[in-house]
Order: sequence, then structure tokens, then C-alpha cells
Amino acid sequence: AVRPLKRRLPKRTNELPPPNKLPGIFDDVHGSHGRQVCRRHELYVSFRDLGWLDWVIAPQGYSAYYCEGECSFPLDSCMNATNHAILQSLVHLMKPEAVPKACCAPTKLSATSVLYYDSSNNVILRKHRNMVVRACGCH
Amino acid sequence: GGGASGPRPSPGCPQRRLGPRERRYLQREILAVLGLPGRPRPRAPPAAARLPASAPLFMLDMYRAMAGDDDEDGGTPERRLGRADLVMSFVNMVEQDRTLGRQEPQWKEFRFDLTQIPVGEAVTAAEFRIYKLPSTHLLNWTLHISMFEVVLEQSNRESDLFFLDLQTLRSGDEGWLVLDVTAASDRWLLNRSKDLGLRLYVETDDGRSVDPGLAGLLGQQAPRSKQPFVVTFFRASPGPVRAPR
Repeated sequence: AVRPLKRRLPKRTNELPPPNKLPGIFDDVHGSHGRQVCRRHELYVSFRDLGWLDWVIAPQGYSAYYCEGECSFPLDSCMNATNHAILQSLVHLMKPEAVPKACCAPTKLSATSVLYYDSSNNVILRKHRNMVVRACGCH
Repeated sequence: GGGASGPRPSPGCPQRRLGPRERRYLQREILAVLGLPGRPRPRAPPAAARLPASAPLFMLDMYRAMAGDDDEDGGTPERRLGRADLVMSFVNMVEQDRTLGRQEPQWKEFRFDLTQIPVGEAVTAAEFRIYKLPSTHLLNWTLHISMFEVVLEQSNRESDLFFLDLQTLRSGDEGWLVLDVTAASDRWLLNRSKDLGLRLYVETDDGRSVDPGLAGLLGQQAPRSKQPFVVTFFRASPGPVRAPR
């Protein structure tokens, strides 16, 4: 997977950042050993970069969001953890060699629609379900 | 062009140029997810013809409606689209006319290449769209527009036809005329190698046949934004099985 560049944390403000902004100092993003907790990471793939604009009409690119981060005990509410994931992370503490941590994975996905020409110059519109990550969590 | 909506990189989104190998790998993977065997290579129209065409304009409108539902995956779909997950538009490749000067009824026939329809897709609806201008020859007349599928062409007599739809309008009306051709879809899915032939007749109240062109119906010679086309709506089918990587 293409990895994003490291980001600087935003400056301290008196207002809470909107939910869709990158996590800042108000969010406990650092789990054990300073690693980031499970969350959604943003990544955008431009169809222009792929040289596809001669046949793709819309959209201009694809939101290739992905989930990454630690699912370590205690799992915070912001990690969207299932009860099972909470238990598994606890069991992992007791038996780390036998039971892995819960996985950081998409918990909500949305569709994306693509409008494009085929080789016969017909115009095709297709909806692809479960394509874009909306939320991540520990499962 | 056209100002199509769609995802754009958010302000905090990292921007990075893809390397050649990354680009090739990404292309292959995305094409596989889209269910395409390879990268489409549409024929570029000549520079003079690069004006907005009717089918892409209509489909762009459909895209905006469909993309507006994307965030509500699983919710109530936009009414116009129903449960369609795939919409295809086809521009006609051949047009024939039988017009004034003959004894037989006058008609206009359109042929569409449907070989690009994916196998296994179930049709929920299909429409033939043709633009009508106000008729300058027939004033204040009621016109009956009927559409048939050309099932079998006969060399020694009239072709075998299958009735599809009938619309009644006034000679002074203007706008897109939409004829339901869904009933033809059963046959075209069985016989993909054959072009879809659609024949259009225009008659007056007293049964007199009228040249569709004189009735104001535009064919292939119309401006690109007003040329006729077929649009087909397909129900979701499971995506093609991807080979394991």
C-alpha cells in the first residue's frame, strides 16, 4: 500500500476539531509505545495521475482511505471496538504468543459511482458498493 | 468537463506522485475491482465534434443522482435509479429512413451495438430517447409515435416486428421523448451478436403515416447534444470473481 507522508499535529485551539479532521492534541492518538491507535487514514488516488481521464468521465479520483493503527488494551471508545475485540485484546495481554491483538479494519464502507466510456464509446455508469472506508475500528 | 461532482482530495490529504511501477499495479487492481478486463480505449471524436453529446450529458445527470446516494450505502436509493447499479447508454451506429414518396408506411430505424453489455446482468428498464422539435409542417396535429423492435429482417417482405411502446403528443411539443423498450431486453440478452434494431413510426389520428423527420423527430444528423440514444438500467449482480493474487 502507498503510505502517506508524516503529518505535523495542528496547533492548540480553544475549539474541538470537527470529527473528520486529522486527529490533533485533543485526541489520544498514541497507543502503547507511542504507536498510533486504530483510525482511518486518508489517501487520494488521482485518475489524472493514472492517465485515465481519456476514458473516465467522473469522478476525478478515488478516496483510497485505509485503516491502520494499534488495537491494544484498553480499547478506547474512539476505536469502535466490538465487545469481542475488547476481550481479545485483554486475552492477548495474558497470552500474547497464542492470541493476536484485534485487527484494525473498516467498520463502515460506502459506495462509489464511476462514469466512463467503453471502447465502443458507450457511456457506462456503475455503482460499486463497499468501496470507500467511512470508519475504522478494532474487530 | 461538465463540472461532474465526485470525491476530491481534502485539504489535509497527503499528495504524492505515484512511481511507474505503483501506477501500473494500481491500474491493474482498480480495473479488476471495476470488473473491466482491460483499460478501455474509446475512439476520440474529431476536434470539430468534441461538443457535449446527448448520451454523456444524460449519463452525467444520472451520475450526480447516483453519486449523491453513495454515502448512504444501503439506504433508500434515488427514485429515478431504483435498485440499478449499472446504467449503460448506447449511441446508434446506423440509421435508416423510409420516407415520403412510397406507398408503404414511413419509418425511421436505429441500430445499436449491444455487444458491450456484460454477461449476467439483469435488465430492470430500458429507454429509447429521441429529441423532438416543434413540427413546422404539421400544425396542431395529434401524433401517435410507436416503437417496434426489428426481430427478423425479411428480404421479400416487411420485417418481423415486436411492439414496444406508444406515445401520443402534439405536433407543437418540444423535448426529449422517452419510449420504453424494456420488453426488447429479453431477446437482446439471448442474442448478443445481433444488433438491436428499433423502428419508429408516426401516425396521425386518422391513421395517416407521417415522416418522423417532418414530425420534428431528430436523428443522427441532429446536433450532438440532441442525438438519439438508448439507456439501459441493470440490477446489481455479484461482481466477477477475481483471481487470487
